[in-house]
Amino acid sequence: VPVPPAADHKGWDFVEGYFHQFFLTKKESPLLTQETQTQLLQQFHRNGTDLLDMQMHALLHQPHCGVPDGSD
Amino acid sequence: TSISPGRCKWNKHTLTYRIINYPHDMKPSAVKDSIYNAVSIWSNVTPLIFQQVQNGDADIKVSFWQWAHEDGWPFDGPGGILGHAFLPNSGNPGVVHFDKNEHWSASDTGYNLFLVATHEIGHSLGLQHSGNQSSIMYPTYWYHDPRTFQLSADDIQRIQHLYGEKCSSDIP
Repeated sequence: VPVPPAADHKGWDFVEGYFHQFFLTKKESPLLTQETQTQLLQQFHRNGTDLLDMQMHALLHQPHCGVPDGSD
Repeated sequence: TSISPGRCKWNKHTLTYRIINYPHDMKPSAVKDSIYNAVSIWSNVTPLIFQQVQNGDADIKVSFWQWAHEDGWPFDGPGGILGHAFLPNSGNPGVVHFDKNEHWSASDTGYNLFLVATHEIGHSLGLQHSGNQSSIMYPTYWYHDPRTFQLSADDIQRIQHLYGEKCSSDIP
């Protein structure tokens, strides 16, 4: 189990909440109207660059080694 | 002269290590145990022998720093980057740094020094990051119980590719 420090939980909740908008469970999906699904899809495309920023944000806040990959 | 030219490894099997300084929240004896256990993880599967020295130069130099510390790779305070180490064919072979601002421990509170040290010493022996999540050389930190921790097959294969297998005559 990863053990992020307490300060990181906020960042993870943020990312988890964000992704939950788009990756709904099979039970939840049929409850959405076609219009809501279209809106979510549009928002997903509109926020494409934000998504990359958030993935980077999450990665930087995860406890990790500072050695860059492929570096000597 | 201890580095094999063109290969990212040490060209000798007996390596000295020295703990230069200590973090705030761990007893020196606990730090020594953690580093000893970390080097032992690698020596258990290779012919490598590690000897701790108290003074003078050493092949592997372990130290704790905070923020920028004049090696071009600044630390970032609590969380985020936990440590870094230089590969044998780099400009600072054997240099292993840990972020002094982390809460280091010998348990599951904060960051377990043994686990992070095993990863960083892996770098100082010549291993790069692994994409295998079960590998200790995976770049992000995952807690394992130190009492039952074992290297993954990926780790063993990669370190033995550099230094060979431990011969039965090497086993005390």
